Amino acid sequence: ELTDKLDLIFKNLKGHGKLSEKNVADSLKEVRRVLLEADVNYKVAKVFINAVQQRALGQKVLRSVTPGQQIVKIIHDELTNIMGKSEAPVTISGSPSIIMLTGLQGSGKTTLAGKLGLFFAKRGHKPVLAAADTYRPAAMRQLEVVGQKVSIPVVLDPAKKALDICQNAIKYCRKNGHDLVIFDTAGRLHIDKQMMDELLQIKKKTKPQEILYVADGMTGQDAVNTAREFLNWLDFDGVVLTKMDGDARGGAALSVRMVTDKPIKFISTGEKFDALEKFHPQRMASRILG
Amino acid sequence: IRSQQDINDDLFDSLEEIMISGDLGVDFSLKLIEDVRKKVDELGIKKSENIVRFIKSAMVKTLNSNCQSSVSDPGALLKSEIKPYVLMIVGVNGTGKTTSIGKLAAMYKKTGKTVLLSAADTFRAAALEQLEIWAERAQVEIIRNQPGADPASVAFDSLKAAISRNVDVLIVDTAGRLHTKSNLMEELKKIRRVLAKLLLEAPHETLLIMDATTGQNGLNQARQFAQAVGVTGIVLTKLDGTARGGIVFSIVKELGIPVKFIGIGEKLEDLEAFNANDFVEALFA
Ligand SMILES: Nc1nc2c(ncn2[C@@H]2O[C@H](COP(=O)(O)OP(=O)(O)OP(=O)(O)O)[C@@H](O)[C@H]2O)c(=O)[nH]1
Ligand SMILES: Nc1nc2c(ncn2[C@@H]2O[C@H](COP(=O)(O)OP(=O)(O)OP(=O)(O)O)[C@@H](O)[C@H]2O)c(=O)[nH]1
Ligand SMILES: [Mg+2]
Ligand SMILES: [Mg+2]
Repeated sequence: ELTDKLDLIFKNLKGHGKLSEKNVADSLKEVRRVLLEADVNYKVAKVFINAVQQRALGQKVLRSVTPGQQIVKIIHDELTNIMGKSEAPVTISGSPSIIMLTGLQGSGKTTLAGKLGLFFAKRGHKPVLAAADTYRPAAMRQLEVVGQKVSIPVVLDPAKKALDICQNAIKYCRKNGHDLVIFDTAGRLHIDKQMMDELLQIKKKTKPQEILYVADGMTGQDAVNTAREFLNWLDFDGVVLTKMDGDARGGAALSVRMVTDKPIKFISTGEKFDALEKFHPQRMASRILG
Repeated sequence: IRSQQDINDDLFDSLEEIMISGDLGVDFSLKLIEDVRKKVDELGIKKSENIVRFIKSAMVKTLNSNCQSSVSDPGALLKSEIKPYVLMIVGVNGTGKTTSIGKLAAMYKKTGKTVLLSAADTFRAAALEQLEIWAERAQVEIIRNQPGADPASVAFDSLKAAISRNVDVLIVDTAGRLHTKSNLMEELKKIRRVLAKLLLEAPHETLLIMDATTGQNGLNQARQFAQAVGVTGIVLTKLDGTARGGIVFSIVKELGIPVKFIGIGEKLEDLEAFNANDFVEALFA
């Protein structure tokens, strides 16, 4: 328990006086270790710890809590602030409004398409899913089954390219009175220029109101590399963290936020289509700190 | 003039960063650096290049500590007296199990073995269709049932077919599942029991498919899957990305499970035998 570990460091500090530089430095070493074990990126952890150090130094030692609790509260608040600032809901404003899902292989996009469809259908929208993954075996069939499970129409065409399918889906929406389309795209590597350019072309030609970067919640140090590249190519609007029903600490949440400054809009917490939650920065902070 | 100590401190700091950034984990990295520093002082190794060479060889040693050789021999995976040789493929969601099965099937077929696939993921949307396409690509046969069928009974039927068809290799696909879901882990245990009921030593291999982008949670995954059904090897996928997959160091060290193959792409041929030297070099690249 982090508070106990830190209290040991502070065990000679009385209830008055200020948190000294040595006390803070020692306790932050321990906090840095906790963050790294939680999969926060190495460089991100350094930047974060330096920011907290400034905050903690010279703070009067409070009587009502132990110095360990005091430091943890500073850390917790700072984590919450960073991950929670400029919260923004998904933009719904076109006709149809377009949400484009992007991310690495296996991160949970196709499943998320169904979840988002259901989420917005429950809120009075009439969504459509576009099966724009033309690579993965049975990907279109997978989205078709997903669509059936959440009773949402799916636009697909095994003979077409991703951009055509997206544009056909938009036409379908306008023709049939649907106000929202969600593009499911193929998983791809951030270093695959051809595949990243495919996404860029879809963005340029269809101008989605919302581009979401879908990342696996158990991603480790590499989270910053992929997020940064997707940001450079697409300037996405928000992030969705998936598979958060596991016991991964989720340090990727802090890493991705700090490196892209984009808000985490949802977390996916299971394989069922109602397993989608709005992101709670406080809960994420507690989870990361263990 | 900087002291040798100062120079070494800087070197070990940058080594720490390389290791932690490669997902080797704090405990493993600090422990390895501590051991290496002791050895380096003992042996009087002074030059930086020699220190780096020493740490690399320590890492290669760790990775090979539970393997017969530094390159996994696919042939060794098939003790030819055992027929059918049964491989059960497990892992958390989206790591590349189904894709890896296609690749393994093609690899075994190339060595002249007959291969049968078992579509025992009866849960996920279009999982059966996905594996069918891989069977087609690898030119091997597949046993499947309906979506929603009991996975253990599909596995059972597949093994029966493998035995009656005198097939060399049976590869059983299972649904992705988080190691924290006890009911799903029970389901996996049941699949294993059902295979063993029919053929005493089956499954002969249980390969845990892990995504190279996974962080420290990978160690938990390996622990839980090993505890539930026993894991004989790891396939580390998506190494064609930028993630290094360093979590395998802790898994090999703590659990003694060797890395057998790596996935380096989405095509049929994108599977290689694990090579510890190459893996360590890539970490420092
Ligand atoms: N436990 C859990 N599993 C999830 C979650 N989201 C998706 N999955 C599972 O993760 C696996 C991969 O999901 P997909 O939706 O196929 O992922 P994808 O990003 O579309 O994959 P590609 O198209 O190959 O890039 C499937 O087994 C899903 O059921 C989640 O929040 N929790
Ligand atoms: N780049 C890359 N992608 C891979 C590799 N292995 C698998 N993939 C991709 O990862 C995604 C998920 O692969 P699957 O085979 O469906 O994974 P799975 O573990 O069977 O997924 P579930 O059954 O849903 O748990 C697909 O898009 C694959 O093409 C690899 O080595 N490199
Ligand atoms: Mg998909
Ligand atoms: Mg699968």
